Amino acid sequence: KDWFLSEEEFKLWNRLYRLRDSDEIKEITLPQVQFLSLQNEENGLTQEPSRGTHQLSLSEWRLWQDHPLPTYQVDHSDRCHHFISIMQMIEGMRHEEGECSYELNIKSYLQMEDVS
Amino acid sequence: QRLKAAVHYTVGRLCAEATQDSGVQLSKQTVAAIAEVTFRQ
Amino acid sequence: VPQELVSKLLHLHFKDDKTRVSGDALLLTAELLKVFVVEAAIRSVRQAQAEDLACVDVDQLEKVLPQLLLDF
Repeated sequence: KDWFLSEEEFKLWNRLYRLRDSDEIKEITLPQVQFLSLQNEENGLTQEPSRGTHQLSLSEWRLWQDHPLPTYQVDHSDRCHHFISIMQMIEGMRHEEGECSYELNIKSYLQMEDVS
Repeated sequence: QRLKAAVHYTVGRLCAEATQDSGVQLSKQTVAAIAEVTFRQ
Repeated sequence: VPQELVSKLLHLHFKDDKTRVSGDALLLTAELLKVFVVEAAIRSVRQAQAEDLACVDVDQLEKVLPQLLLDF
């Protein structure tokens, strides 16, 4: 009837889910996302995780983001598909040598007479 | 601590119920991570 | 997700203590949290299955996390 765990639930939590000091990972945090180019004063430098704290990373497995991963009840959003297509483009550009296919593609729309 | 325990317990039970037929276990660190992401969202 | 727990968490984040939450809003928030947690769990499990793992660890969640966050 309130948000506290019952004694039985507390025991179950203690056995199944409690992260202990003896665990390699004692705490999990999701750091505030920062854009390197938008280093604002407010955030200052990124906080170094304390010992035993695992900071979840959104970029650690960026190579995995070049294809849609399986979903369950919630399909991928449009912005997710947009994100995946950008990651595919970046991945493609990473392997190019010499000319850049993106630049060639964009250049085909260039009309010099439009440039004042 | 108690609120964290309540959150982790609730997330843990939901995860266990949702994945019980998969034959794959979630580590308690994964449960803690899902709880952190969920309530940060 | 117990509504009392949802109410407690919401009130932790309200700037004004006098803010009130209706029962329907609580119900809806609880349902949203449940959908998010279940989606995160099952996507992580599928990532672990793709890697032939018997246990899901934080790495599997991190792999699905960017797309999961963009989908909500």
